[in-house]
Amino acid sequence: MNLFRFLGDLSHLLAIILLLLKIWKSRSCAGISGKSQVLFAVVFTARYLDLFTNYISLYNTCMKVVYIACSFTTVWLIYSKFKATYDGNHDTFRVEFLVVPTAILAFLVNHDFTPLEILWTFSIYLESVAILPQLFMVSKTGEAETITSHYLFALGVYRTLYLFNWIWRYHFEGFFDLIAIVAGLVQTVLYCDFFYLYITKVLKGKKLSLPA
Amino acid sequence: AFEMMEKDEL
Repeated sequence: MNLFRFLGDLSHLLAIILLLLKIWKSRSCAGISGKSQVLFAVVFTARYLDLFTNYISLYNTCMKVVYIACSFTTVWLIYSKFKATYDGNHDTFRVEFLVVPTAILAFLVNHDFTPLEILWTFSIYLESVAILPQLFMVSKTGEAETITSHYLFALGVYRTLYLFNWIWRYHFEGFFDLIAIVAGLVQTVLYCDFFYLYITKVLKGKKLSLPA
Repeated sequence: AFEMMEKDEL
C-alpha cells in the first residue's frame, strides 16, 4: 500500500466521522442529504460483500466494517433519531436516475459476470455519482454549513488521492483497474466545482454560499 | 460462481 492510498482511506474515514459527529453534536441533520447517505450505505454494502468470501488483511477488514457501521448509523440518525430536523423538502433529487443507469451499466461493463463482481462494479459506478443529491441540495438552498463543506472536501480529497494511488500502482506495479479509474475520474470531476468554492470561500473563513 | 476477483482497495 502506498501513501496516496493510505491517506485516501484516512480522508474517507475522516469525512464519514466528521459527518457523524456533526449530526450527533448539533442533534440535527439539517442541510444533509439523506438520499446521498442511503446511496453510500448501498455502495458499501454492495462492495464489501467479499467480507464473507475473502480475507485480505486486518486493516482491510476493519476499515470495511467501520465504513459500513458508520454509514448505517448516519442513515439511522437522519431517518430515525433526528428525523424532525431532516430537510426532506430540499432533498428532492430523483435517485432512480442514478441507481437504474448504474445498475444497467454494471451488468453491461464489468470484469466478470458473477453476482459479487457485478455488485462490486455497481457499487463503484454508484459511488461516483452518489454525492449528487447532496450537491443538488446545496445548490438548491444556495449554501452549506462550514462543517458540511469540510465533509464534502474530505470526501473529494479521498477519491483524488485514489487517482494518485492508481497512477503510482500503474507506474510501479503495472496494475490498473479501468472500471475503478474511469469511475474515480468521474467522481473527482464532480467535486471540482465544489473544490473551487471551498478553497476560495470556506478556507478564507466564509460560509459557503452560492451566488443567487 | 460466487467468487470475486481479489480486491485490496476499499
